[in-house]
Amino acid sequence: QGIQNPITMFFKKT
Amino acid sequence: MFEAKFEDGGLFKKIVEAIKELVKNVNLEANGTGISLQAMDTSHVALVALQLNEKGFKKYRCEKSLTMGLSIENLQKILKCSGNDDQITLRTQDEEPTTLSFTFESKNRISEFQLNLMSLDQEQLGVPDTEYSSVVRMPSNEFTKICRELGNINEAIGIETSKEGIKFYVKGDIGEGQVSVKINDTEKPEERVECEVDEPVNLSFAVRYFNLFNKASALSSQVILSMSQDQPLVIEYIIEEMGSLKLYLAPKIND
Repeated sequence: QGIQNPITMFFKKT
Repeated sequence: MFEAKFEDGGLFKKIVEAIKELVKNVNLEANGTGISLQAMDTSHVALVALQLNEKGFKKYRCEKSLTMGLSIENLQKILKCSGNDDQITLRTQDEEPTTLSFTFESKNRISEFQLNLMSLDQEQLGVPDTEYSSVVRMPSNEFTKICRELGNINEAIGIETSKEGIKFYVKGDIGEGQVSVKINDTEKPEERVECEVDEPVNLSFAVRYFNLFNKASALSSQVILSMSQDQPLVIEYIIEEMGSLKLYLAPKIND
């Protein structure tokens, strides 16, 4: 069913 | 000193109802421009972002930026003491508040509550401004229905855009199915389907996050899906006159 990446992989912590 | 009065308290209740399935503890940020909230779901997979502009409030004052950490579950317990037609005022006196006051006003009743706040050291995520290559606007109840129905067939839902419209599809163990929604420029805005497709996308998402978030469809008759290939999609519910509630979710990568 594929790999679910976390949103933190795309949006960096400020 | 912070004070924000919702003309329509029911709206605030719907917002909390929509996010309570996804986020547990959140930092409510208040400043001169309005109230915002950004929090990840417990598994750090999805991101919820709320933006309410001060112009949308019946009354709004915020002399100094404030961060108020609160438990959504406890906030809901307080809000359950209000009526859907109440005006709701949020207020705090201090610069480093330890409680947030609520006033619920209806014609013949006024209630006061205080919610204890907590200090949450939640880091904020920087959401880059993105030009999305496919932006679809469609009726929110139709999107909710499609996600719920196809979610029964498979846990991952495929979304394919084209200039003609948007196709939702599933391929599961029990079988497969697809729903194609065509663009239409009906004069009834709540039934309109619009697709701005510079680049078509074909992405797969864990539909359970959509189903959890789609409680927000009570906030708006339309939903906006913004997508780019291999980028997180944004599901946006516009909150009339006030702002918006967004969910960001990364697509599943086929292994």
